[in-house]
Amino acid sequence: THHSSMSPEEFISRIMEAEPPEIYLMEDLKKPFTQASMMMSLTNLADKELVLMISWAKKIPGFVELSLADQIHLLKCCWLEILMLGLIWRSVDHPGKLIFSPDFKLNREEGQCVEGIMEIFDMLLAATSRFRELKLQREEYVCLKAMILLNSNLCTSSPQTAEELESRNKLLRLLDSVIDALVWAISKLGLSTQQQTLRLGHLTMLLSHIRHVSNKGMDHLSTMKRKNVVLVYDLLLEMLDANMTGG
Amino acid sequence: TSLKEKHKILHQLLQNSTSPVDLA
Repeated sequence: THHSSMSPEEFISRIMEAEPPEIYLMEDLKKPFTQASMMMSLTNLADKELVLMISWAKKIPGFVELSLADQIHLLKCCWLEILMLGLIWRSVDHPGKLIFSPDFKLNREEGQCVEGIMEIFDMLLAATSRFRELKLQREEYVCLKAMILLNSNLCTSSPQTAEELESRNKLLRLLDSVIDALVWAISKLGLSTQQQTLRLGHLTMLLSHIRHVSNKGMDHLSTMKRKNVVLVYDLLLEMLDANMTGG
Repeated sequence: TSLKEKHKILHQLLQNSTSPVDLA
């Protein structure tokens, strides 16, 4: 079924099925952390998650119909935001903690061992508290994640060729489907019409906060790499270099 | 072509039908 003919309920059920499995770091964590050991664990986990993220994106109805160039651009623009929203979702029921994976959980204070990371941890914890206050539902979470992916490159590229224009139009229709799905998810919560509108506004406004933290995180990771605190390799290196050179 | 070269792994994963779990 094409996404344009799916009901919002059907669309949500497809993106719920696309959710990646729980991922484990699978390392013996030696505490206390050093700056290098914590950065290594964080980047190892990110690298594993990135591979699953590609698979997740491909399962979002309509994504693989976009041009390959658009698929690449979207993923390279939003990967850290997607990782951060996943982290926020896993941490939402654990105040003061960041649940990177079931076997890699950090308290705020543990961020002290990595220069400059505490500020990012605090921003992530603040976003997590806000989602906790709003009692974010799983259906809403999956819609927000798809919105981050599809919206990530919208204002930084302008289509030149007919093919690019076609892909751009497909992207806009796909965003319509995701927004419809989010509106539908909110409508299931038993709120008044006005409260539903406000909730939609509050949830989507949080995305700008996530973009901001992601930019901070990207700068931080680039600095850590430049200072040789951590070796960045494989897919993560490709994504990071893409971000450093591609803007 | 440069986009494909710059993002070899990403490009491969997007085009590959093999389970990314196997590739990981």
